[in-house]
Amino acid sequence: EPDISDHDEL
Amino acid sequence: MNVFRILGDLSHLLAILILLAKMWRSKSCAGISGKSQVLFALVFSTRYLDLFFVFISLYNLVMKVIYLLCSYITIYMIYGKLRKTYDRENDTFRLEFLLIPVIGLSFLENYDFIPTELLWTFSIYLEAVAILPQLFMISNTGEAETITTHYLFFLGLYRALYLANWIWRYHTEKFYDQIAIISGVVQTIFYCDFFYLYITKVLKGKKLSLP
Repeated sequence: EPDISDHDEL
Repeated sequence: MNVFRILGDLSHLLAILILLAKMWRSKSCAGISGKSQVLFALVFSTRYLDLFFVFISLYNLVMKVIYLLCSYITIYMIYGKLRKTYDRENDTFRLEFLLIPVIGLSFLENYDFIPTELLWTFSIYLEAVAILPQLFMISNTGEAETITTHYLFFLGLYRALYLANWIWRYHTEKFYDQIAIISGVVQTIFYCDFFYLYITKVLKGKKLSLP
């Protein structure tokens, strides 16, 4: 499931 | 990591440092919207909660910590050390007009209905509009110090470079994040009018003043 760890941008 | 992303991040960092240097050297925060700075601190605080859960890269970690620290130092300067110079009479934007729609939208349009993801979504939507109190303040007073306009220029440039980053990532990695992209486009549009004034006035050595 998608989670916040997918967001690699600042 | 591509060149647009790196330049975007550095432009963002430069904007934050220009603002801090301005306050530090002039011992004044006149012309700076404390409300916009509170919103940016809220943006960083809700987005970078992942510092506690995941390690993405050393670069990612260091930049997040620097952004957070600078953001809180800025707020301390405006509401603490330099509060006597804070122009609160002209910083009159009603924050609830931004916060209520942004909270509502993050509950409606998100990738997953879990707290961390909702906070990330909230931070993306809020960042898109967080500069509005600052722009409103400039339209209230009708002018801005040149150093403040440099700050705004690099803050807008950061988002414009991120647009190039997303186009690049779409073509090279097939990666796209529609929430970030749409919000980023909206955010960049808010700066267009300012970019025009910056190029036609400030870069020609004139002070930014509105007719």
